[in-house]
Amino acid sequence: ERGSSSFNYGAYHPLETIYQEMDNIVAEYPKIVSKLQIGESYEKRPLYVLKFSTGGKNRPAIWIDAGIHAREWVTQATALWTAKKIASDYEYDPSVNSLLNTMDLFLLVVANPDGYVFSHTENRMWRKTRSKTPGSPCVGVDPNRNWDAGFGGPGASSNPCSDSYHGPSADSEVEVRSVVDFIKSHGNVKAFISIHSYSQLLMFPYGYTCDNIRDRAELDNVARTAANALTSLYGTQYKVGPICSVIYQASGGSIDWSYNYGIKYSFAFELRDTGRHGFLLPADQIIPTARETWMGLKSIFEHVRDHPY
Amino acid sequence: LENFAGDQVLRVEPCNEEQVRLLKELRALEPLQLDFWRFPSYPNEPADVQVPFACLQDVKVFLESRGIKYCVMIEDIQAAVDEERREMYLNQRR
Repeated sequence: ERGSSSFNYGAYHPLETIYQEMDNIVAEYPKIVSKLQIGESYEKRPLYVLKFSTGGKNRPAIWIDAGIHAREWVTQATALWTAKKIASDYEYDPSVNSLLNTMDLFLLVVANPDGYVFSHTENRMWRKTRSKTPGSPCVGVDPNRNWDAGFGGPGASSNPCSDSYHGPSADSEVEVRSVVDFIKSHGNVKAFISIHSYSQLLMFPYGYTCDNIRDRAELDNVARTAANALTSLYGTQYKVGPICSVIYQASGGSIDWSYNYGIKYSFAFELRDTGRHGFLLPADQIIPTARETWMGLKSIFEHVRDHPY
Repeated sequence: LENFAGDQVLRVEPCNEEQVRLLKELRALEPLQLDFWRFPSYPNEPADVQVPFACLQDVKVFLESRGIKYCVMIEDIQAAVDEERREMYLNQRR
């Protein structure tokens, strides 16, 4: 697999192979794709972001991250397929052209590389980071309970041994802090999309409280349109709504932080997985999952592009 | 490598607030080492929980004695992991 044209996107790969393929995409589409390192994980693995841009200075941007819960492998696989799709569709798909002529796009393909490697080598069901907690035999923090949004509130555990442990303080995890620092230093991010996989949901804030956000009507409308676009391909059914009512109350989540930071278009996807397969979605469903997700993503992109704020 | 032989995933369906509360209590019991894939939230919303083989009986007794409905969603996680590993091996060879 020496180039993105021969890479098998329909298979699960170890971290090194994913990082190599990111380099291949950059090499193949150097005019619009570049790679940035936004930090290092707890175990010193690089955190790489693919930047899709046609130029301009500090254009409004869309942020996408995938795989913050390491074991949800189809998210990292979907993100990689999406990277190739955006790069290869530029100049061919008017929607992608129009987007990239207006905005930049940042894609963090593996948001939790330590957890991802651990899920390949030690424990297939690992979801947390790999940071050590002083005084506890248990390792890791749930990185989607670690953001500065209702930190430590309902739906997060204070027990370091729990799979939803919120960590010692907001942004304590370097993987989270690196994204926060990047978004803050960029200063012009208009959409923040986090990709997970379990039970087919498309959600918007809030999770830490069941109060409605100011923009609920608009975000609900955007999400429903996106979910319909996604469903149109294979009929996969998605539930849409605020995290709190669609799934459960959970504090310290990324899209609550991004919304409160002023990024109106904040969404979280839970990709195709009924639970019958757990997080072990069969490899032959990777590309269908990526394809349908692309329909939903594109629908959100178009709305963000056409509704500057 | 952690072995998940005999671990099951149960889909639990609480039908009222009291059952949701009981599931949240179950979640807090550290010795059981339960991994909730979908956390308990509202009545009639399912919760999915991975239960280590060693605790299966305890958890099932807990649920049954309190009248909480559940079904086995994944019979044996290790079998699923093995299948995935086989697929990855075949892909690498291809």
